[in-house]
Amino acid sequence: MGGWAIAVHGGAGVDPNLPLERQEQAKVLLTRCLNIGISALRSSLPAIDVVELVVRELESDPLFNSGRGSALTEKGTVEMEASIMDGHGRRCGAVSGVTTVKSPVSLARLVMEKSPHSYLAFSGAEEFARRQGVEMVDNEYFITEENVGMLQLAKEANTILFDYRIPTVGFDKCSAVVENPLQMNGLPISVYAPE
Amino acid sequence: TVGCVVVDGEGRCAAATSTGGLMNKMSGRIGDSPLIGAGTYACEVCGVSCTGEGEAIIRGTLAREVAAVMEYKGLGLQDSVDYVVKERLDQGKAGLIAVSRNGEVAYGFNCIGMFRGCATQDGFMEVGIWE
Repeated sequence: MGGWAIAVHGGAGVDPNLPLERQEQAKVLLTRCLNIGISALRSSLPAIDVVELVVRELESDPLFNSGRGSALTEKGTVEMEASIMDGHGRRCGAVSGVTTVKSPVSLARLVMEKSPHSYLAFSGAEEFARRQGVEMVDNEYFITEENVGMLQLAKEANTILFDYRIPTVGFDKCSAVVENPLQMNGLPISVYAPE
Repeated sequence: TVGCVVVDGEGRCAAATSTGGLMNKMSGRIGDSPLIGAGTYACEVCGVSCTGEGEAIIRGTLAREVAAVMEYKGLGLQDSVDYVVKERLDQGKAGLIAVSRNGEVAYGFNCIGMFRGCATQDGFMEVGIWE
């Protein structure tokens, strides 16, 4: 047996001009989450509990695109999704389109543990959350000033952005913000046409 | 998007992913994160969590692919991650983190940077953003 191991991520596709202090904030958060996971592993918590614990922590911090600090829809609202899977028995749970559940990953865990299904979405997921008594908050809780500004930029550029922090001053060549026609993730929408 | 993969002291793997999705996305859009086998996967062999362009990750069934390459091609964890990131994304941009039941940890990405951190029981710990 090789002992325990843990990895966390906060998103891929980073603005090459991300200010240094933002980079430091990200590293501090990643380090904090790693340490939460490491102390849980040292206390012999099973892997499934540790991944839920760490992702809950990441969801609660507005720095990354999940939970509080989630990206906004074209309507300026938040629709979150999450999944969790236990390799021991390959059990899994997932939710999509949740708007008032404070921790989507914990609701996904409840889908795995307390429902006959592996995936619940939108109003069904919200109804299940109410029945399970999980903590629920207004959609505003998840919306940050910064993301309202980012949505404005994306709309002006007529584009859809994945985890990309476009620079606030001008758009350099690396940014995912592009001119018409409508693009997704910096690629012509035709790339996804098959979808 | 955020994610965590863990193998515990008993060699059991698990994975979890959570996201707000794409900025300016259509309401009702579902990405890779909640799709088992695409954004998240765990089995006896490994645990995987992906991030990046959801549509590319879904089409490549990226998370399950790492486990499949380990099972059917017999590659190690990092080689499997490198193979899948290189061969399964077409023009898409994404990244992933993974652990194996042997206590290994690995990650890979083909875009500019990925916020990630990893640690193992023998004391290794790394937090990074760029290549």
